Amino acid sequence: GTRIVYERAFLMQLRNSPIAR
Amino acid sequence: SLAPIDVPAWEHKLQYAYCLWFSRRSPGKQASLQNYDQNLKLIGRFASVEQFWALYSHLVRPSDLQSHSDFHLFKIGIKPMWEDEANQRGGKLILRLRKGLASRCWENLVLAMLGEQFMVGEEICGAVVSIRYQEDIISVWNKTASDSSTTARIRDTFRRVLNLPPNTVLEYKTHNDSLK
Repeated sequence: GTRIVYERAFLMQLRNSPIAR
Repeated sequence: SLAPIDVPAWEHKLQYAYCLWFSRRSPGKQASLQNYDQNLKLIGRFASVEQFWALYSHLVRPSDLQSHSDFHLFKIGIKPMWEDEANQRGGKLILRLRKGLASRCWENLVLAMLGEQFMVGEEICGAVVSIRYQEDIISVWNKTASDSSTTARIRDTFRRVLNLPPNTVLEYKTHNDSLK
C-alpha cells in the first residue's frame, strides 16, 4: 500500500498541537 | 508483549510504531552483552506524530545528557542490539560530531526517519545518538548490510536531511564486524 510520508515542515507544525504539548 | 498502541482518528499515524530506549553506562566499565541489555530502559512508545512530540517534548536534549548516555529509537519489535533478528545481517551508518551539534542533528534525523524520507522500504531498523566524552555519534541502523544500493540511498538521505558538507565522512560498519 501507500507509505505514510511526512515532510519535516509538516512534522514541525504538529509539534504545537494540543496533544503534543 | 506490550499491548498495541492506540491511534485516535484525529492523530497523524506514522508508517511504523516506534520504541524509544535510553541507556547509560559508567565510563571505563567494560560493556558485556548482559549489562548492555540490563542498561537498556524503555522510555516510551508511539505510533503517531502527536504521540511522538508528546514524548519528545519531555525529554532532555541529547547534548545535555551526561557522557556515555544513548538514546535508541527503533521500530517496535526491534531491540536496539546487534543480536536482534532484524539487525543480525545489518549494519550502521556512523556520523561523528563535535560537541554541541548532536541535538539538532538528532532531531533532523528522527524527523526524516518518522516521516519515511529514506524511501528504502523496510530497511531502516532505527537510529542511535551516543553522547561521549570528546565527541558525539549518530548512527542509522539498517537490515541488510550487503545491499549496497540501499546503504547508498540511506547515506544520501542522511547527508541531505542533516545538511552535511559534501566532505563529511560517513563510515559504514556491519554489525557482524562489531560482534567480532
